[in-house]
Amino acid sequence: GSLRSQDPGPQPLELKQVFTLFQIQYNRSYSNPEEYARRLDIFARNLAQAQQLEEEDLGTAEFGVTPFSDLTEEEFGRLYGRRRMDGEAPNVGREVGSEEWEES
Amino acid sequence: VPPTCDWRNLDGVISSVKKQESCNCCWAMAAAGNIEALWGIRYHQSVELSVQELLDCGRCGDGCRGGFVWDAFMTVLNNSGLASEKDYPFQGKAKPHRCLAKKHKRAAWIQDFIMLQDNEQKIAWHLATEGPITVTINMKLLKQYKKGVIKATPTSCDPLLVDHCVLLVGFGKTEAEVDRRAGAAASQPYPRRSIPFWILKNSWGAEWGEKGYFRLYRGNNTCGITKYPLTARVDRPVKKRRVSCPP
Repeated sequence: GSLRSQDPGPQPLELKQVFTLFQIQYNRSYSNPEEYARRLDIFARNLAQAQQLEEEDLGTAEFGVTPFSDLTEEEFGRLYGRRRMDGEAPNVGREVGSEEWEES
Repeated sequence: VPPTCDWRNLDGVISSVKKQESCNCCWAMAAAGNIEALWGIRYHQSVELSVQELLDCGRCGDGCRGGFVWDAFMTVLNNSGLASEKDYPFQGKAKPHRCLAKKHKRAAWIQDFIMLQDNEQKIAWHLATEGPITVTINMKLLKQYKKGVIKATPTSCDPLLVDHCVLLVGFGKTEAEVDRRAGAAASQPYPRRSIPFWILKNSWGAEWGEKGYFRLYRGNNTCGITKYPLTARVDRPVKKRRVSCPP
């Protein structure tokens, strides 16, 4: 669950236990120990970032473990960002009259 | 503008939450969801429309490499409508030169499409009186989102760097302590504030967020929601009939 609602219990779950729960919940497996270690490190970073997002949020949002918690920002952006814009507004706003516009 | 609006509460308007898998087709899923909703509201027919046709038949080639909602609407106009999901199902990858539109019956069609003003009050009015709208937002805060209302600042979520298309399906208001972090720690009840929000349908599967949906703060252009509000129109431009969104 999200960080806020996570029951602290006698002691917070170890990171590896949380990661194992993530793997079970989202059916993740890794091909070798190096890949596992790398994904665990990414997972830890994402959890830390989720904590920070929750502190910064001015609404009621809760952040935490999601299906993307073992992905880097780059992997996530590649998978889900719309990319054609590559982060800049499309030139649909170009004012009529510029020569390229007339061509197109 | 009514205090709340949620098109999910009217049968036959909002289809099931889709999952893009490894295909960058949020733009096509949002456009198809928009037409489905307008068709359901206007003709009381529940349709599920082909995202694959938008991917294969668009003018920009491989639709799984990203795209624009307005190109999806252009494809629907060029093909005189859109096939059903059943006839032309989603494959998770595009076949840019294998457009099969001509082989399938049109399950729905549009008259035209419009972009609304970048004004949240006017967007809410159109949403409540006409139906769902596609919007493009900065998706930066969605990766780790679990639930609740995201309220960001231009610093934490740049409203100009919009890179993800979703479908706006409603709006409402919730209550929260003035400062939820202090509130959690304090013993006495904290003063409460009301938080207006948008309800948005994502295309990352129902296991993400609030059963595939999420909520953004309404009123400060959180994550650039007002930048590209586009919607198709399925109605002939005759005298307007009023519809009303269920509360």
